[in-house]
Amino acid sequence: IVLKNTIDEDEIEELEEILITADMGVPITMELIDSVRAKVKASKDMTDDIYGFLRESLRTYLPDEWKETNKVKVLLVFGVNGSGKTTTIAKLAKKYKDEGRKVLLAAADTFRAAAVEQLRVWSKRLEIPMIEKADGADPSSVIYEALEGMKARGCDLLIIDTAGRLHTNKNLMDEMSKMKRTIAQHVSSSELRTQMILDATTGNNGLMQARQFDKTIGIDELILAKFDSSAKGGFIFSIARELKLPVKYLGIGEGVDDLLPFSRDDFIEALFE
Amino acid sequence: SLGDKFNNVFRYIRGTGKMSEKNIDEAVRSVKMALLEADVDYKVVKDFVADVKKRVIGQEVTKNILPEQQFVKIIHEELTEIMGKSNIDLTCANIGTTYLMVVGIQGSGKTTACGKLAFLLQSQKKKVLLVSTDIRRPAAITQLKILAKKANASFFDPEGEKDPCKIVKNVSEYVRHKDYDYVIFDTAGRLELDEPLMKELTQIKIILKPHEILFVADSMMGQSALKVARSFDENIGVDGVILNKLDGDTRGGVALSVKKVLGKPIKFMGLGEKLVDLEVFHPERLASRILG
Ligand SMILES: Nc1nc2c(ncn2[C@@H]2O[C@H](COP(=O)(O)OP(=O)(O)OP(=O)(O)O)[C@@H](O)[C@H]2O)c(=O)[nH]1
Ligand SMILES: Nc1nc2c(ncn2[C@@H]2O[C@H](COP(=O)(O)OP(=O)(O)OP(=O)(O)O)[C@@H](O)[C@H]2O)c(=O)[nH]1
Ligand SMILES: [Mg+2]
Ligand SMILES: [Mg+2]
Repeated sequence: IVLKNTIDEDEIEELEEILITADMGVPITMELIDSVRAKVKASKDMTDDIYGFLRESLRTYLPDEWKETNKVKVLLVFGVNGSGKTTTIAKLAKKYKDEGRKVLLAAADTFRAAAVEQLRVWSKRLEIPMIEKADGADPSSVIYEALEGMKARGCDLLIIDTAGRLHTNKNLMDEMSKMKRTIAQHVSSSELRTQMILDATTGNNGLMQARQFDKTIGIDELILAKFDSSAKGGFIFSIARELKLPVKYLGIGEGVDDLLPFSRDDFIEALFE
Repeated sequence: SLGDKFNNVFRYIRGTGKMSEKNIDEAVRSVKMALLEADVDYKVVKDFVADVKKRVIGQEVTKNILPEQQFVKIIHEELTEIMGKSNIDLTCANIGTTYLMVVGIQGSGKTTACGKLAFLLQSQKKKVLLVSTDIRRPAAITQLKILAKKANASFFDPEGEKDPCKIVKNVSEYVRHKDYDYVIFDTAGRLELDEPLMKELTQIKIILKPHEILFVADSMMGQSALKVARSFDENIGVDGVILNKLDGDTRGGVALSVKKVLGKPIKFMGLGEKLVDLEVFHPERLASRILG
């Protein structure tokens, strides 16, 4: 019996293609390939289960799943333009309402054409109250009004929709910081959860986006929207590795129920499909 | 950046003046990494570096050009060759009204692009009508209506019609005795693997008979970008590409993949959220950006 303790370059190339086309990015792909080479060299009884070894390595990149312990009072949702924020907020609002929370929405995208109207359609469909102000109002003033109005309305969870913004736009990132300061005046940091919506079709830019938003206001959790596309969303591994950020949900469609809780094992399985 | 990567590789060569096959392999590998980090399609990168390697191995290191300069020159030439020329204009009707159709996946920037195109054409003294066939997304029609007003363009109100094909039919009735130069149709975002929605798009195209179909590509897309573009091209055909959201720090490698494999010209670049933020495509600038 010949035991396999070398791996040929064609197999390495095949691995590289799978990892790169899953948007894992170059650094992690190289790291994983090096570890595969080392593993094959070191182990005398290596079977053909390179993929089992890879799955195990990928698991170690992602943080362990944790249960929600403290009751979130304010959910601040942000991300780059068109990533799926407003639609994801509708999904989250429905989920929390079904769990018995009294949800209030804040239409803090006061910039984009028909952004408030888009959220208003969802608020009517879900029968969830919404706070809005005139076009062009300071988003922090919408947030302020919503926070002040929560108690009077008997609401215990505020979800804030914000305008899409590129992480490279300093003014818009400063605006984000101001929103966080406004919230901090009303609730303790354990009552606020910051959620970034990432488009699953993003490539290497995903890590750069997460880095900057995390640096500016701190990210508690990620949601990957548009996971029903062909994209594999592999960039969440480099985000997890560098910033230790967990993915909580996957958006899998445009409907209000199209939200899937993130499962580390299912996600890794899907990478190799 | 590629410049830094090359500095390391070429430090050996400067002493000897010769590029051994090992040097070439290392330099080619740096290019491969840079292009993958720029989100260029994996297979496109492999073909590209194979072509570059062939050209480089065939070259003599001439006395008056450093190997590094020569190598970088070859990379730049190959890239610009693929990217094509700028100034490929929108297709126009020979007489009468030109119909444009704007397509792409969810959130890529289509509705805003329709507004930007209308703004650009109105500033060229053209008479533009904007139409939304997005009967799905909440407030999509209102969004386009607001942009139309900002662009000083006319807007066709679908008045509650829920069938995109009927909307197109109603528009062609409406424009019959009017003198619009352009009618721009916004469509709902849809995924590359959504067969029923791709079928819907095909049906819209059959009735609309557009002179030009513009595919809006989010420049932040990763390795699925080519699959997306190909799906739209195979289903309805794409005439031109708007490479969008280039005001960020994404390298925009999708431009190289789409141009190389599908041969579609990039006609415009989206550089921001305002109606003025649309520019004619500059291949040189994009080539440098992709290389980092
Ligand atoms: N297929 C699919 N489409 C989605 C998903 N989430 C959002 N979308 C679509 O993506 C498009 C953009 O969604 P929005 O919710 O408007 O995104 P946004 O981040 O709020 O956009 P801006 O506020 O303009 O930055 C819409 O057409 C949504 O229906 C998803 O999980 N799957
Ligand atoms: N930074 C930046 N944002 C852009 C650009 N073009 C559009 N946007 C923004 O991207 C987001 C999505 O734009 P839309 O025009 O609604 O995208 P869409 O393709 O019509 O979305 P769907 O109809 O849901 O598929 C909005 O926040 C726009 O303001 C651009 O060139 N740069
Ligand atoms: Mg939004
Ligand atoms: Mg749209």
